Amino acid sequence: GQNQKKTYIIYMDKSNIPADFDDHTLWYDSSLKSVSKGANMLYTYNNVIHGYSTQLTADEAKSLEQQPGILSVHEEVRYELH
Amino acid sequence: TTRSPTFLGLEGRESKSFFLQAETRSEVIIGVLDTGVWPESKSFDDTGLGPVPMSWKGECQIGKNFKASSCNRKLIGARFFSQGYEAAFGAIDETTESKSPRDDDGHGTHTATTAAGSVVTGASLFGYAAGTARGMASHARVAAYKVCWAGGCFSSDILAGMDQAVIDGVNVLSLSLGGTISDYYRDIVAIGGFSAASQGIFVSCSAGNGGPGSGSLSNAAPWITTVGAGTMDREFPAYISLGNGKKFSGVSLYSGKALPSSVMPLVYAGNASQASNGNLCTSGSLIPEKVDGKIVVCDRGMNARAQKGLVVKDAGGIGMILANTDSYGDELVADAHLIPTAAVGQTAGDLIKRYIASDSNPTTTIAFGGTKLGVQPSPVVAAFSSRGPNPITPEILKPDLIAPGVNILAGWTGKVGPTGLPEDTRNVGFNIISGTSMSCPHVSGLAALLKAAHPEWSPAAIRSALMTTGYSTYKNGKMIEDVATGMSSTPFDHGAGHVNPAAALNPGLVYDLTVDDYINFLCALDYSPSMIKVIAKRDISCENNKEYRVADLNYPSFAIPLETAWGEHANSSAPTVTRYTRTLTNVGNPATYKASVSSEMQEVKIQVEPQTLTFSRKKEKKTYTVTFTASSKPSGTTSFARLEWSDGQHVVASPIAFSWT
Repeated sequence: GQNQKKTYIIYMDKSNIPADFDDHTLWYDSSLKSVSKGANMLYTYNNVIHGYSTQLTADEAKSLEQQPGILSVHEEVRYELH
Repeated sequence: TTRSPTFLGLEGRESKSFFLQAETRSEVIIGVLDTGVWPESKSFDDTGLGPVPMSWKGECQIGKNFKASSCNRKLIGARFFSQGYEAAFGAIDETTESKSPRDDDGHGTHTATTAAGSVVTGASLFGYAAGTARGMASHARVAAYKVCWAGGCFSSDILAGMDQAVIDGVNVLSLSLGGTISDYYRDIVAIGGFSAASQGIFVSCSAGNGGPGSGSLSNAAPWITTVGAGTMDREFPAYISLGNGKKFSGVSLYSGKALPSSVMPLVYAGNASQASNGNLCTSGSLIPEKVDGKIVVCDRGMNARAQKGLVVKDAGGIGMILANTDSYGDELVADAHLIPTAAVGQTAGDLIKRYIASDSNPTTTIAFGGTKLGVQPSPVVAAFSSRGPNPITPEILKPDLIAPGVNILAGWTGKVGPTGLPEDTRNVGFNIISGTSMSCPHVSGLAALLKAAHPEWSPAAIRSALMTTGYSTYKNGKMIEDVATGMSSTPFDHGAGHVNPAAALNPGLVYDLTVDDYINFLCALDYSPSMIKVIAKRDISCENNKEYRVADLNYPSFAIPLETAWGEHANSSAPTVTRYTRTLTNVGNPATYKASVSSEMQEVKIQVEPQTLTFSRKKEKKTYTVTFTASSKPSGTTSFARLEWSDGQHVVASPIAFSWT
């Protein structure tokens, strides 16, 4: 249901990091904690994208998407070997 | 792999010597995102390799059954990414899966060794496909990124693997995996691939095994090289001789106690079961009294092919004929079955079943023919190989090219037997498997060879060289066939054709692309600034007053989707005129190239302007336009053509695909 957590990939607009953050991971974490206090980042991505992955409920994901500095929130997808 | 280096012309004296020289002085690193690696494979022997490249920032991650010493100067990096998998499935059960870079599956070892395995003499699977095995770039270094687990490959893990591989300093990324069709800004392989390509990394991906249905491709982004699969000139025949004297051939990698040479009773599984799908030989579905001591015909589908043999064995059967149904046609898949088995195509399967139905005492023999080389025609497009048109951007032709992907022998894990079944306790150093997963690392390795020979070439230039020198006809001039139809294949099946590495070394001209070209492409797709930023990581403002056209992406092939006229316009004779612009960069000596076009449909007019391009120095660029004038055709009509630029020495070829929708 609504409370079931799923993994999401969060794409951050790193160029718009607020001035009061020196470290982008602290900014990511603060943004995440604003919608889900207990959530932790699974990975932070620093090269091919700017962002992180985490587990959220659907409501939390929707709420996070509205936060400043968030470009996009995509639910995890399973890929297959060919 | 055995055979494919010869089939691709890598073992010719001249090309072998050139590639070896180029490779030994270079330090190309191939990152393989897959199920991990079996470091004890002989294909990771580092004898003769120099120190690990100075630029390398990767590491050998320690974990279950994996030590720092598992890496060497060949396998220079190994990492694993399981956070997404564990978040979805719970903690990894370390009694069944290694929480480490170790490959418990075999797929990752197979792909890594195909791309860059060292030379191993005396390789074979139970004597099948025997020979000297080597990866395409046998002197390149390998880094394994384990992102796939028993429960699948999760996008958060794949993205983490790509992120780290780029940071570590790979030159080529090889991904034999894919997801469902989705827009580029939602597909992490496309997103990660964009950044990798922007940093000079060649990204090679499998096209998928969704063939022969059209539009079945994955990994279709234009910054990715999308690889379909073809056969080689090698088969593993099995011979079936029925009691009525009819003979059929199939394939098999069975190795074990032979069947009696006398004829044996034959039964169709569908007649030896009370289950509604008893014909498929699913677990426990066969009635022992009806199959005991007999050879059983099982239909392909639902459960694993080799598992059907175990079901037959458990019910007392002594052998199996595995018959394709209409889902698979006549494409044959060779497996290392645990009981004497021959796999046959649908045509033969139907005739065998008809014989069983018509004879009160059906009998058969199965004999195994080992390895047969020199099979013609070859290559043939594999039925399973995913096909175009490109489902995301029909104006970009995909797949880009095909490479060997059927019955490929390469390195394997020591954890599971060649069938992957838990009951299969056989330990093999090499296994023979099929898929676009197998063709992709062939191209990854070949790209590494080109990168070694031409370090200054961009990923797009390397792809262009591989594509424009590929061949789409046999030596007799006939088009490469498609197993699915038995007819000629088209560029929607084979892209620019079959890879030809010796020719790709010296393509004459290339269609190069920069990051800005790809960003213009995204603008042409009408992506919003935030969608573009997800992919490109920077603010891009597509200009309102500029016309962005997908058709102008400097791609080495052409796809022209055309609309069918409807209603009052149905009889309109007004033709559609489409203009494409391309720029060629000289990577050879000064020369004058002339354009020539061959087309199978005369009603489509193709005009190239100018007809001649003269290059007086290296890196010089020249632009030309192609104008396609086509009248309306019924929806579903396709037609194909080919544009070639030649200076008499080089042929720079581009496939052209028209499709009316």
